[in-house]
Amino acid sequence: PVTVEDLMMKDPPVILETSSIRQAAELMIGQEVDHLPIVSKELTLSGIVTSWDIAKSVAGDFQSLAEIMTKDVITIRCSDTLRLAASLMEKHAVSALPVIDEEGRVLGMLTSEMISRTEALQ
Amino acid sequence: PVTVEDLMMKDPPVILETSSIRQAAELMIGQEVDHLPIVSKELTLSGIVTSWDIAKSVAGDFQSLAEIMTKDVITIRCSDTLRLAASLMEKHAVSALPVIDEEGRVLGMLTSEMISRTEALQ
Ligand SMILES: C[S@@+](CC[C@H](N)C(=O)[O-])C[C@H]1O[C@@H](n2cnc3c(N)ncnc32)[C@H](O)[C@@H]1O
Ligand SMILES: C[S@@+](CC[C@H](N)C(=O)[O-])C[C@H]1O[C@@H](n2cnc3c(N)ncnc32)[C@H](O)[C@@H]1O
Repeated sequence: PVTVEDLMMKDPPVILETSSIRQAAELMIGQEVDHLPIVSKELTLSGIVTSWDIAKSVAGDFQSLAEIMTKDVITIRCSDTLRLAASLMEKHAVSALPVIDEEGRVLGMLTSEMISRTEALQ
Repeated sequence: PVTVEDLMMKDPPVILETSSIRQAAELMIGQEVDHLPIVSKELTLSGIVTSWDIAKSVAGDFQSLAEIMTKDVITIRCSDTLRLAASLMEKHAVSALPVIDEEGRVLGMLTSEMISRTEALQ
């Protein structure tokens, strides 16, 4: 079966927790993504911020990335199946899952758009 | 085959072109959506604004909805197949398609998350 690794975006754009909301927005626009893993200098995952969180900062006048990011991130592994990834997205109502290794380092990003694309190719 | 109508969100949240960027952000957060069709009082489609566009307003200091919305909207019909919808999303690199009737009125919204969900259920 098709695995996460076959479909994911490798080496995705990431952001440090010390960055600003504006920097997160600029990176999303510059890289044309909706989701940014938040990482340490060693690339280990510590959170996620999405364009929906940026909308939350506009709606609610939040000032810092820490106030709008999500810390408990739902993640997957390279060898997981697409079906598991799709189930996790549905169960947790999220549209992207960072792909991490056994050390928690970010290897890729898998989004519902990438999974949906397989429907186009059938 | 499964059609758009089987999967779409019926009567989706919509917004008027005269609304503000902040109102669009508040509606996205309140309704937990990423995409808002922009409509006339008669519910006819005139554009779309997404959480990515809200991020664009933060990155670029845009002030009005008109400056960040997209006017040429890729749309689908109730009777279209999921495969066509998925192909349109891939071709145009968008994650949602408003579903319209022959008068251009918005009947629903179909997102890549809804299509991806069908992968979870296989
Ligand atoms: C409930 S979702 C709905 C909007 C949009 N589909 C999204 O994923 O951002 C929004 C929230 O989910 C969070 N989120 C997105 N992906 C996540 C993931 N893989 N694990 C945990 N939270 C996540 C975001 O930080 C945001 O606060
Ligand atoms: C290239 S997409 C990438 C980000 C995200 N997936 C999204 O769809 O917003 C971003 C742009 O596509 C536009 N867009 C989204 N859905 C659209 C649709 N059905 N037709 C035309 N433009 C659309 C948005 O207004 C936004 O400016």
